[in-house]
Amino acid sequence: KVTFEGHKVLRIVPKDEVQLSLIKDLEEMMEFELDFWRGLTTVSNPVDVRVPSHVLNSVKDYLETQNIEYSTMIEDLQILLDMEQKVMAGARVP
Amino acid sequence: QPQNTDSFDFANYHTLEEIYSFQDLLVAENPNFVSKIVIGQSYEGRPLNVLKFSTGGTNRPAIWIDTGIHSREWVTQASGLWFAKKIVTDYGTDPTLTAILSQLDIFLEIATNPDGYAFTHSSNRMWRKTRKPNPGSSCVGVDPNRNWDAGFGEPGASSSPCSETYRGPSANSESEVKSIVDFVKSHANIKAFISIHSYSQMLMYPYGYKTTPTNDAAELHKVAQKAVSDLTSLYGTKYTYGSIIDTIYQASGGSIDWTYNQGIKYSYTFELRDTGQYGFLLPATQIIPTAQETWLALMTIMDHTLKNPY
Repeated sequence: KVTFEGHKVLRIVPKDEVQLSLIKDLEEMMEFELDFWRGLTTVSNPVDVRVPSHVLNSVKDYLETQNIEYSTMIEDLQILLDMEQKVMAGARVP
Repeated sequence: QPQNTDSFDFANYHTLEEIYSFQDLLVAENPNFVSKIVIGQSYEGRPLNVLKFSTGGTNRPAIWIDTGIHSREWVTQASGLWFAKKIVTDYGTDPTLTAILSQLDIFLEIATNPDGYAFTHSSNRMWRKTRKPNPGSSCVGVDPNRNWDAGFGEPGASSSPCSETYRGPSANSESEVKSIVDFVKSHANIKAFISIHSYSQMLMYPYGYKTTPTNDAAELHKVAQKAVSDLTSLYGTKYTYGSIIDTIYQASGGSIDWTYNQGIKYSYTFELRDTGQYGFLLPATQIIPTAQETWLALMTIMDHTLKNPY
């Protein structure tokens, strides 16, 4: 089973067209193995992206170097997944 | 396993087997109203089940609703289950739904991408695509919402099998898509087609693959406005609405662009609720509120379809 320990979901809000374009570049960097949960639309609309733990620092460096603001939407994806499983299993107990 | 659909737990997420069992129970409980049609098989051989809600007649004009074409969007399949039960409980008591069903049939496909959904339970909760291997690539699956014959291959989808938006080798290459295409064409009397996704709180109409507005854009916009207003009235959930390309981004090969081009005027797609905290992992406690608010918007679209025959 694929697990997601340490994967974070970042919420990035592009503040202008330049940042929009820089985030688009990020989207196209296949080596980061990013998973865009909520894709790029327009300025001010949030972009949510799952970032694997092994590229987290590189992605953060990229965003910070470009002055792109972001916040952490999900701190550790696996913790939420484990909770989801627990709730589902609990619901099956008569 | 619940013995009847009244004891089914709509406030939790369910496996594919539980969804299939629910469908069979609902049909068994309502033999003169609900039937199950198998419109095809998924790549891995699972049945593509569609529930038909009909009060009679032959090939009546119909409304299509699908959920779960992107398998990881679990709140959509869960909402589909709730909608199915809602149709059964409200028919005969809710005058608007009763009027709709007196003239129109409703088709509901709850698990539109069953292989993907099973895979989200067994192996990778974050899986979005189908599960068909791609020759020459180690990456599996096609984005079934980039595989329709509407602007297929144009910008707004990927040609890379490893991308989450991989369009596939050709339009309708995925049996999950082709089965709906064949069904819609053979039925030939579908008047509204509503495809449900999550998450970013949007209600959209064609087009996604081009900027040209549809001939019906003004009417579609007005209906979307009313639908969103009704949705928001329940819990205050804020939605945006408009054409796909204006509201979200360019997306080619999408379902409702194809259905609109087939002459199905009331073609809409939803992106359901997002709390800004959970994404695809919306807590189960939010399933029912999400389904309830979405139902209000669905009713608006279905009622408009009833009152504006074409």
